[in-house]
Parts: sequence; C-alpha cells; structure tokens
Amino acid sequence: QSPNECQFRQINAFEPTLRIQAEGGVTEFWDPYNQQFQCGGAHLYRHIIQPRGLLLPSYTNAPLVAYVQQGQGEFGIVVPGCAETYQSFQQSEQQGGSSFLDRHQKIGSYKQGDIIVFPESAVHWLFNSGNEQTVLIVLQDTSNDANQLDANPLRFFLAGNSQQSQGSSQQGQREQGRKQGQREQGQREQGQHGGKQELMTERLREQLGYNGNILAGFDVQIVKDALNTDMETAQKIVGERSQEDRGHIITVDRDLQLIVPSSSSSSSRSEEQHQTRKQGGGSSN
Amino acid sequence: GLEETLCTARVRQNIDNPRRADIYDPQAGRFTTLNSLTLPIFGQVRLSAARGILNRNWGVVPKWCMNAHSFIYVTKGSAQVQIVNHEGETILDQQVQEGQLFLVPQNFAVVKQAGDQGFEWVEFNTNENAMFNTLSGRTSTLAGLPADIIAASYDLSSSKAQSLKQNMNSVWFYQASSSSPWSSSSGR
Repeated sequence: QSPNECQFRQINAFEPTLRIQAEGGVTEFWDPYNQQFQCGGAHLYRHIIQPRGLLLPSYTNAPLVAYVQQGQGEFGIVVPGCAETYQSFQQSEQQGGSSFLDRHQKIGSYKQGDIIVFPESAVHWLFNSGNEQTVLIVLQDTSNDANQLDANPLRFFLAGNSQQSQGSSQQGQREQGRKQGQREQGQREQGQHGGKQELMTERLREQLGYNGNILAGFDVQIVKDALNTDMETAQKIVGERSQEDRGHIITVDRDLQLIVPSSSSSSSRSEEQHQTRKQGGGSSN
Repeated sequence: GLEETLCTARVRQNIDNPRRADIYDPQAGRFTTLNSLTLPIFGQVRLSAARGILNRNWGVVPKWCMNAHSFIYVTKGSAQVQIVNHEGETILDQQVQEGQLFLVPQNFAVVKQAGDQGFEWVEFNTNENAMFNTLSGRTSTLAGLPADIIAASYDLSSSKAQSLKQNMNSVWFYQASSSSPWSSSSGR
C-alpha cells in the first residue's frame, strides 16, 4: 500500500458488483479491488445456495467468518489430524454382527443467525438441506497473519471441473497458456467495446480459483496411484469425465446419507423429521 | 533476560539420523521434521525445517502446507514434481535434480515421486510449526469427508466413495504403479 492510500476522506456503501454463477447457486463479490475494502484488509462475498446445493469441498488462504442470513443445512470442516468421530454401522442379520457404513469427521448444522468460523487452509463444505435458499455473508481476512500469499481471497477447490482437465497436465498447461493469451487479447479488445463487468467476473473467477480443481493439476495416473483406486474413479476426481461445467456450487440429486446425531427431545417435530431423512441407518458419535 | 533465552538456546539439531524420523516406512522412505517443539529456537525465528528420503518408485501423496511456504533443496537423486495452484494449473511439472531448489507456495498442492536413484531433500518452511494436509491417505482430507459428500462432489456411487475411503491405507507415501508416467519402468 502507498503511504496515503488509506487516508479516508469519504466512505461509501457498496452493493456486490461481481457474480460467479454456478449450477446450485451463486457467489456475489464486493469488488475486491475497491480501495476502501483493500484498506480494511479483508474481502466480503455472499454465497446464495439453492436447496440441495452443495458448496464443493475447498479451502482458503485466510480464515473465514460467515453469517447465515437465511436458510439451514449442514456443513463440515476437515481438520488435519482429527479423528473421524462420526461413524455409522449397518446391522448384519445373517452374521449377527455389524459393519461400517461410513465414518467421517464431525459435521455441524447451521440455521439463520449463526456465525460460522472456517479456519484457513482447512477443507470445508456446505450443503443446503432446507427448503429455502441459503444466504451466507462471508468475510475472508486476507491480511491475517496466517496468509503468506497475496491479498486476494483465494479458494482452492478439491472437486469440480478445471480447464486443465481437458488434457494431460503439460499439454493442458501449454494449451492454457495459449488460451490465457487469447483471453487477454480478447479482454483488451472487448474492454474497449464494453462488457467490462463480464470480463471482470471472468477474471475474478480465474484469479480467485473458482474455476479450478487442484486435483486436475496432477497427472491422473498419479492421482490413481495415490488414492489406490481405479482409473475411472481417478478421472472423475480430476474432473476429466465430466462434460459440463457445473461450477463451484452443484445441485445434488440424491439423498445424502450424512451421519447426524439424533435431535434432543426439545427439538421441533420438523427438525426430527429432517434429521431422520438424512440419517439413514444407526449412528454413533 | 536475554542470557536466559537466546544466549543459551540450543541452535543445533541433527536431522539426518534415521532414528529421529517422524514418518517412516522401510520400503518407501522417511520424513523428519524440526520445528519449535523439537528445537525451540525455531519459535524465535518463526521458521522450521524438514528432511525427506524417498526410495525409488515411491511418492509422497498430494499435500499442501497450511501455514508456510516451503523452499525445497534436492540433496540427492531426482524426483518428478508437480505443483498445482488454486486455479488447478500445473505450475511446476518437471524432474528436479540434485542441487536444484524450488518453492512450494503456501496452500499450493504438491506431489513428489522419486526417480531411479531415489530422492532426498531438505526443506525450509516459513512457519515455526508447518502443518501439512494430505489429499489422500488414511488421515487425509478425503478420509475426513462423509462418503456421500465425496460421491456427490465427484459424481461417484456411494459404494464407490466408501471403497475409495477404505482403500486409502497409507498415510504419507504411495507406491507408483508400473503404468505411472513417472515410473522408472515406463521410460517417460
């Protein structure tokens, strides 16, 4: 920052100016290049997640504080080193025993009025299991000591399509470089003729990582070996087999079998029904 | 006083001794860390270091450092290294050799796979307690996610997602298959 950059003489109120649309919702950004916000050292954006929308697992370069303005659903934060303390069993009548269905780290539910903190670099996801859209106001504190990268509110997605997934990594890189050149050329030309908003949105989407899947940057064979899985699964994980760009918020068609503790007796009837639908089999914490 | 802190501080610690390894697999290799917990002076300078040894055709699973940049210097052998940024772009994809240095920025994902002669390196991290998060393995991010979130995210069946989680046996290392483009037998 230049010495005089943050000597305010006037403060303005702003609406979000940039939108990144996805299949299951939209993220609206307040201009991250706005001088006033840059002086504040943090960035704000608003996730609007439609019912059954899943914000794909991702992590950020700075801690987040989110306010749930509307909606309800589930979220999870995967903290490295923590155990998978939520587990479910399936009773096997023939053998008289039980077998694991799944186990994962603790997940939480959110509802209107909640504040949620997502630590930097910890993978998190969020699923709107309610009937109305979820509106989440998020602050990303890029000037936090935890961030050693630049001041952009970066997000690293672990899933989704990536432009690079269309070919091998090196080939994709060259292709991407060529496309980048074409894009920049196009941006210069189009910028002269208007469409600035769209260009800024596209630029923002790329710069902040909203069109990326970090696994797509690895060779698919490496992903297959590292995950000890088959090639088809590996290709799906790096986004190679997906034909359409669903964006960073996808719509989930199936019922999610998330392990959620039973509601307490004081919970409302509607909440109990909600939990039962998700829970499926027996579960324990 | 200063004499009680800096003047008598222990500033040296061997990192090559195999008996000090934090992560060890006789087939794959080992990884040893030094941070403010094992060498407190690192807390003053807010740095840490690590030493890695990787045997031929073994790799370190994709991972990212949560709170530091990593400067990696190759002390012996070679490895194929890929580094991926937040856009999913491969920003490094090459065989690194003895004597070379490269940077892995904070939060950028990296995978290393040893070459024919194995791979040995020392790394310097810009945080006194560098923390890593793995993308695969028994203690990885994927292992901590609900199977159905994995299934939905990657368009897999629930059973496929469950088996994916169950098959991730290792924690830190993976063995390259013969069909791997980086495998010594594939002749890439």
